[in-house]
Amino acid sequence: KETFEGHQVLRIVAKDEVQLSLIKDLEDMIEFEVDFWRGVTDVASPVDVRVPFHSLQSVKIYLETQDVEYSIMIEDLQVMLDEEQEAMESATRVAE
Amino acid sequence: PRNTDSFDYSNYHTINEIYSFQDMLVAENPNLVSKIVIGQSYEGRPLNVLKFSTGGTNRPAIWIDTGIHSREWVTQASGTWFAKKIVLDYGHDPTLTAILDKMDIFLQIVTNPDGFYYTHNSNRMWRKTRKPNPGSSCMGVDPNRNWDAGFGGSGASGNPCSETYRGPRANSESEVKSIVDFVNSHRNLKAFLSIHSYSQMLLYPYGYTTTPAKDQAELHSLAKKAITDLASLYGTSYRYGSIINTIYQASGSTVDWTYNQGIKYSYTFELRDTGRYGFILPANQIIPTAKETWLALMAIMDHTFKNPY
Repeated sequence: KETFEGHQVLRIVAKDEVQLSLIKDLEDMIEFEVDFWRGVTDVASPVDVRVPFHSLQSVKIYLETQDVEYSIMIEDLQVMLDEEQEAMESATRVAE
Repeated sequence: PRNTDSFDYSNYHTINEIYSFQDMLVAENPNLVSKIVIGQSYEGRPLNVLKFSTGGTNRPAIWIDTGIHSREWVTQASGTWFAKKIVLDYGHDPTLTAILDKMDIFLQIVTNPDGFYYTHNSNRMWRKTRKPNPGSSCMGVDPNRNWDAGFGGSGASGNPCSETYRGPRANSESEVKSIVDFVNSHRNLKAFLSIHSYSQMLLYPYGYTTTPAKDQAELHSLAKKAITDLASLYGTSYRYGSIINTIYQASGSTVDWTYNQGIKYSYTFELRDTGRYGFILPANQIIPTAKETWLALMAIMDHTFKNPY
């Protein structure tokens, strides 16, 4: 089973079209293995990207050096997945 | 659960639980609900479609599908709730009763069963189908880029490792080809509503070209009505418009193909996350999401019913 300890989801907000294309370039940086949850659309809409633990620092440096604003939408994805799994299991126990 | 009244709609369920829910709903409502298997997934799972019909033969019909991207769990969960809602409201809600007295509704809840099973057992983040790609170690095709509408254009990837990999050719995925065959054999679908999450958007064709759809004005005003009804419940705000103008270029997408088949009322929904959960939307938001979405679905179904073509 694939787990996601330390993966974070970053909510990135582009200031302009230039920054939007910088964010889109992340998709082509295969080594970062980022997963776009919410794709690049327009400047008004945030972009949500899941970043594996191993490339977190590189991605954040890439964004910060380009002065691209981001916030951490999900601190540790695995924690949320464990909560979701626990909710399902307890619902099943209640049903039984 | 022994019946669909005691089924827990406010939690996420496995594929087996959803499939047995479908069989229970059919068994409880033999005069309204039947199950059609339109094909098999790559790994051999049945592609179940619930048919809601009060009679007639090959009546004009409305298609709703959820879960084509497997990790978008709130959509399969909402689809389960929609199925029960149709049964509960027929004979009680005058608008739905009028629709079902003259039209059929087809509802495919688990449109990508292999991917959905995989999200429960191996990788919660899985989006695509699970067919191997010859010559690559990466699996799966994006089933929302595999349709024969602008297939091969930009707005999808040719890399099997990409989340938006279009596949080796249009309809290469049995999960897609089975729906294509169903649409081509039924030939009387009047609306096609494909439900994704997340980001609160209601989208209509086209995604592969900037050329406006010939019914753009009507599709746009109907979308506005639908999202206004949706927002009336909890204030969830949606954006709406054509795929290419509202989000990005997307080639080979479902509703572009269905629209090109003449199914005028072709829409893609992107349900909530209204907060910061993304695909991991807490289960306590399933029913509110389903209820608000139902208002938009009813707006589109009612318009389809009242504007025959």
